[in-house]
Parts: sequence; C-alpha cells; structure tokens
Amino acid sequence: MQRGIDTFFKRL
Amino acid sequence: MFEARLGQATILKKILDAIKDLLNEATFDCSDSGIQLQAMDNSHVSLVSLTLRSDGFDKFRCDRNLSMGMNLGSMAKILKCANNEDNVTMKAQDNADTVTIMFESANQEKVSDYEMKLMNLDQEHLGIPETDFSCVVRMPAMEFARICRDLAQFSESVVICCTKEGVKFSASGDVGTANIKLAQTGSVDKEEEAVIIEMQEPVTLTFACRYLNAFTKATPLSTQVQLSMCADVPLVVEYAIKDLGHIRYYLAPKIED
Repeated sequence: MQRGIDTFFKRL
Repeated sequence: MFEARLGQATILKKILDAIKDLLNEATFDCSDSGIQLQAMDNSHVSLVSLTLRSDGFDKFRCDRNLSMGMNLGSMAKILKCANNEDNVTMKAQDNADTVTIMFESANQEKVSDYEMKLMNLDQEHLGIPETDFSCVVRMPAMEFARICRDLAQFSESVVICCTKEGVKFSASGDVGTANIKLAQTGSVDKEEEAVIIEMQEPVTLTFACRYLNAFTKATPLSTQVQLSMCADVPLVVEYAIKDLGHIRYYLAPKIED
C-alpha cells in the first residue's frame, strides 16, 4: 500500500 | 523589487525538467537568501524541495519576500525560447501579478523578454524533521537513472536493501525477478564514479518505480545522487546543483497491505 507523504510531515 | 540572473539558461531548463513531470504548478518563494520551492505532487505521495542560494546567481536582489505562483507548463514554453548559453534574468515588482523572464545572447545582440502571469496557489508547507538516516548511499546519478528505468519494466515497485556490503535494488513481477547489486567502490580515479555507503544499520524499503523515475529527470543537474534511507520514513533523493543549491525529492515508502 502506498502511504501519502503528508502523513509523515507536519503541516505548518 | 526582485531580480535574479543566471549566466546560462540551460541550468534553469534542467531545473524545470526536473520538476515539471511531478508538479503542474508551484510557488517560488523568494527572499534575500535565495529561491525556495516546496510542493507535493498531485497524488501527495512525493514532495519536491528546491533550494537555490542567492550567492549562486550572477546577480540577485530581493527587497521584500515574494511568493510567485507559476504554471510550470507556461514556464516550460518560455524556457524553450532560450538558447542554452543565453543569460536569463527573472524580474518582478513587489506585489506584482506577473514575472518577466528575459534572455540575452552571449554577444548581447538578441534580447527577448516574456511576461508571465503569476497564480495565487493555495500552498501547504510541510515541516520536514531532521532525521538520523540508517543508510546514506552516494552513487553516479546516471547509474541510478539506469537502474530505475531497467527495474520499472518488471514491477511497479522496487525494493532497496542497503547493508554495509552494498546496495541492492530488486523488482519482482509477472516476468520474474530482477536484482541489481552495487558494491561500495574501493578506489576510483574519478569521484563522480564512486559508490559510497554510510551505514548505521541495514535497511530495506519498498518504493513506487514511477516516482523514482520521475526524480531521475534531475540527472542532468548532477553527476552524483544521494539516497538517504531509514525504516518507515520517506526516502530522500538529493541532487546537488553545483554552486547554486540542490533539489531534494521525498518519497513515502510502500507498506504491506
């Protein structure tokens, strides 16, 4: 399954 | 007032080629330290981060911080009009809704300028934490591009396994299995041909080939590429842009269903 990159980094 | 000038349009063309397959549009954030771009691809699987330092430009002036949203397809059309050896200058007034891109031939006999509309992009910035990577591999950029291209024939995914002995790229599909192993080079005459592995602990991760192949569009920018890996965190694929900065791609790993 492909994870999203935004699940690893916090939104600023 | 913003003004940034590069001696050769070819560098800007290569930078655009390196990002335009992943991004339709992007915001160029300009400040007195240089130009930064951070954007996720449309499917939010990868992130592109571009840094161009002001001291790498022939001329750089940025009186006030400026965010320029650009359609990269439009920018590509404009850059197609430049000869590789032309000087290129980007100019914008403070709070402007257009940017001017100007090309000058080496002998100054041909000058062309293109005004491009800027866009208001609703951009999200992501905070990227510092990571102590388990493995950092430096290898020739052309070799990495070749491996990604070759393995994409066999599977949508490539497994990268890094140990102190070397790095192995594998793909498995209907045709069968492909494995490409690279050992750390002993001594090489040319630094750009070296494969260097710094390993804290071995790591095995799976990534989508199509993104890796998109990243390799940056190959003309750099002789070497750096892959930084750690379990359960995004892969970082970094290409240095000589004397100017770097482009980094972050790719989320695939996990078992």
